[in-house]
Amino acid sequence: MNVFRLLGDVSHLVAIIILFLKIFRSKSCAGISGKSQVLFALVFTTRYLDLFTSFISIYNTVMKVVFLVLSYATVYLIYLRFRSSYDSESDTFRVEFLLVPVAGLSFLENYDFTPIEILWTFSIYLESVAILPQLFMITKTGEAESITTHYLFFLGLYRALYLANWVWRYHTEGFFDQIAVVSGVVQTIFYCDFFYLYVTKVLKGNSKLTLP
Amino acid sequence: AMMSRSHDEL
Repeated sequence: MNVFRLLGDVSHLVAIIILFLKIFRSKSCAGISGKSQVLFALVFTTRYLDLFTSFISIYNTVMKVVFLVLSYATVYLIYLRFRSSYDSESDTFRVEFLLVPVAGLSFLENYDFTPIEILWTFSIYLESVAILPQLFMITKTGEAESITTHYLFFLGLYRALYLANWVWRYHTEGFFDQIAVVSGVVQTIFYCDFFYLYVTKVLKGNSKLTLP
Repeated sequence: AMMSRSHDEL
C-alpha cells in the first residue's frame, strides 16, 4: 500500500458516497445515468469474486463490501425507489457497444485463461469505459448539477491516483500491470475534458455545469 | 517488467 493508492481508494469511496447521498437525500436521480451505475455494479461484481475465497486484509475486504453494497444500492435507488425521476430519454448510450468489445478483448488479452482471471480482466476493461453513458448523458442534456460534477471529479481522480500508484510501484518494486495501467490511462483520458470544464466552470462557483 | 496483476488492489 502507498499513499497514492490509499488516496485513490478514499477518492473512489468519496465519489460513490457523494452519488448515493445525492440521490438518497434529494430523492431524485435526475441527470444520473442508470446505465453507468449498472456497469459499475458489474465491474465490482466481476472483480471482487475472490471476496469470499481469498482474505487479503480487513481493509481490502471492508472496501470491497462497501463498494459492492453502495453500487447495488445506487442502482436500486435509480431503477426502483426513485425510478420516476430517472431520465431514461437522456440515458440512451448503447451499452452493448461497450460490453461486446470489452468481453471479446478480455478473452483475447489476459494474464491467464481461467474464469477468475478473464472476469477480472473484463472488469478492468469495463471500468475504463463505464463512465461513458454518464458523460454522454451530460453532453446530451447540456448540463449537470454541481453535486454530479463533484462525483465525477472524485471518480476521475481515483484512477489518476492509481496511475501514480503504479508509477510508484514500478520504481520501488519493479511491479508493472500492463492491463490495468493501459486501461487506467484510457479511463483517465476520458475524464480530461470534464476535468477542464470542472476547474474552469464549477470551481468558479457556478451553480451547475452548463456545456458551451 | 513483470506482467502480472496485483491481487491486493481494489
